[in-house]
Amino acid sequence: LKEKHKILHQLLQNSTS
Amino acid sequence: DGDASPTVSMAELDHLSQIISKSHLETCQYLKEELQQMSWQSFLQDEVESYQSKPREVMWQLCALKITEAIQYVVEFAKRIDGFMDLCQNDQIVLLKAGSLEVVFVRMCRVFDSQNNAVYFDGKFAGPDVFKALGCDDLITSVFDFAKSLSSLHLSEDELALFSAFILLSADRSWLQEKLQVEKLQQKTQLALQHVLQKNQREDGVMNKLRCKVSALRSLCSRHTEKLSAFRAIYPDIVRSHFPPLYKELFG
Repeated sequence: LKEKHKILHQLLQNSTS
Repeated sequence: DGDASPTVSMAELDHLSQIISKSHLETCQYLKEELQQMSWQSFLQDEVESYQSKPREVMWQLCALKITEAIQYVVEFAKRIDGFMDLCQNDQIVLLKAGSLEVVFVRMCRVFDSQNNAVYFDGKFAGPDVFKALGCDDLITSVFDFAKSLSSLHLSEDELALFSAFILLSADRSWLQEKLQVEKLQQKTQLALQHVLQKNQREDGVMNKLRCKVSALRSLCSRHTEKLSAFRAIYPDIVRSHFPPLYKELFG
């Protein structure tokens, strides 16, 4: 699932601003 | 022991409500102050006609962009919900894939003008007729009906915040790996929501009305997916080359 949702995964990894 | 019912003190529920309300306000696309200053100006007839005369694919692209922008704020909201980032990555993705658009529809009632049946879109207030070029009048009517019905409950910001978190933490989504953990978070959120409703002296029926909204939201989202599939069947290249990558990831 992570592989198919790279952008979402990236957004989740980014620190909260 | 398999029992998902959490034991939570009133102080904990207050704390949870405060954190979720703060996260909601910090991640709403339009701040309370901005909403108060909004002139609630509707599109003029020639502006409505200009949206209506856009090619179908151009209007779809514009709406996909607006939905994607709104979803990015919902992702930020999810990240700030107590316990969400402690879930495994698979479940974080599952919950957002299934629930982010539902929360966008819930948040829509903050920028919905019931009297004129209009929603804030692309800088002004737009009625259903603005979206005619999309070619899915039935879905648009249902989205507006939903916004009208949710707005009629006059939820406060803290109630909206907890209801949004409750939706995102739905433990019955397919493909969850740690269902029990999500269930615990959702039950805690539900308790906090009930606690806030009680504190705000809302009548008993509000929680039941909100539960009915859950199935309405699911129906709206599955119909959105159907409409997208139908659109993609006719314009595969437009979707492939011009739709936001996050939108395609979530709904493709």
